[in-house]
Amino acid sequence: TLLGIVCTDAKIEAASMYSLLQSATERSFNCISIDGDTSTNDTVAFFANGAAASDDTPPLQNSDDYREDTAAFVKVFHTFMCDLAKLVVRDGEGATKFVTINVTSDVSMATAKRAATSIARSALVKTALYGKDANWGRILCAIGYAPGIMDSLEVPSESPDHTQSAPPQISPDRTSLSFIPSDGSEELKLLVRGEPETVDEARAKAILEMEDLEIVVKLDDDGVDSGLTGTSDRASKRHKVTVWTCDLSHEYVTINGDYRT
Amino acid sequence: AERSIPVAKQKYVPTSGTYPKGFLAGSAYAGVKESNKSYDDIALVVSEKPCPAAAVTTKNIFKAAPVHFCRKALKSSNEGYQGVVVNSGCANAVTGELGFQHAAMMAEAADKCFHQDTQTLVMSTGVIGQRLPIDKITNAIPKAYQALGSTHDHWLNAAKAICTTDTFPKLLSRSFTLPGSQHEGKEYRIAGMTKGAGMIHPNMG
Repeated sequence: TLLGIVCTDAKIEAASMYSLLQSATERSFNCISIDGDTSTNDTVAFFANGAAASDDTPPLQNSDDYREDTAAFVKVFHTFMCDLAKLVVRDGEGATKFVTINVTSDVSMATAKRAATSIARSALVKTALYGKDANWGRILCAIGYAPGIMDSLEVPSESPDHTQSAPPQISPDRTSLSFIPSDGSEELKLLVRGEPETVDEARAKAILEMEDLEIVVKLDDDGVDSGLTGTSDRASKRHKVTVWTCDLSHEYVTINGDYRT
Repeated sequence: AERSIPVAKQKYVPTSGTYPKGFLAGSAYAGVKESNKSYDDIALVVSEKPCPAAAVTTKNIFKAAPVHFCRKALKSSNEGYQGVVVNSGCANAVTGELGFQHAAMMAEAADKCFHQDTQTLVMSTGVIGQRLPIDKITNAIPKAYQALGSTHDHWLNAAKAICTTDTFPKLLSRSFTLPGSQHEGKEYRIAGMTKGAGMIHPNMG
């Protein structure tokens, strides 16, 4: 179960607290996965008592520090929630690795999230990470069967005898995959636009020896403008989702095999 | 037994913090789990003055009693909250009508400590399908109230008290300023604790 309690002495009106919390949760606690199981008790509560604000200070939501996603307080709050959520992943039962999964898509945020979540939930990906194996095949496989991605490929037509193809959310020949080492060294490209790279196994192993790992998946790689910034039409259509997860070890089974009701 | 923090995880546990004004944290021992003979398993995090609150909760169909309790409370009003009382060791989930009563009793026990017509939210974590040892818990809540304080240790002890299979308490605090003219020169603080190590794939709203 996940529980969270967040308190601030800033002054925020009750009416706007839920939307702030919901928005931050969507990008923090709702973007972590340890074992793929959703608890019956998960709750994050947020309190704002205004004790650091004077009586004549207006509530934050009436200020420029609050109104947009990029506003100062919203950024503070979102970052704080992400940092709390990441601590949970650091303590995943039996975990030895902290894994950041970044997925970009030019189709939709939902597509990116589905792919990222499917990777984060895959037992085979997670055991490969535990075994320090750069098994990108398992990662691709997890993307390919992601609920909502696979299901959308075939939509029943009006005729019960036929199916028609919906526009694909993912094209294998536009999919690229890399590991980003946590020591700041060069990324290790594993797959570029559907074509496997020749992988230096020794380097892959060295990267996977580190506690932290970043997996980058581009579902929209056509070989140009790979940045997320910029004003191009392409950049404006790109959606990026970050999900945090951990590996799956023997210890996880030991802990949960011992846990009793 | 006392729970020790693995060496590799100690770097994630803060040794000091800067905590929001007017908030207090406390913990107490109830012995919710039979096997727990020593460590605190009740936490109380409160504002000295009632304040607005919000919560996001699991979308799991089998929501635990404290989740229903919080949702119902916050649906009726977002204001006038004192804080939250938490027990670890038993989730009070899938515990029938009695479970709802137990969640309300936990809130009531905390509310009584403040001698005000306020509301305390409730959280529980631990084993699913077992009833809370409610007397142990309601007896311990006034002790957690007595233990309230604003130091780093108070916050850290509360963060420890909500742990289950966690190997370390998860506590963060930060101070910040805002560029807007209405907040010029003011320093605010934010603090939070979280717990979780297994059964983690939250989907809250």
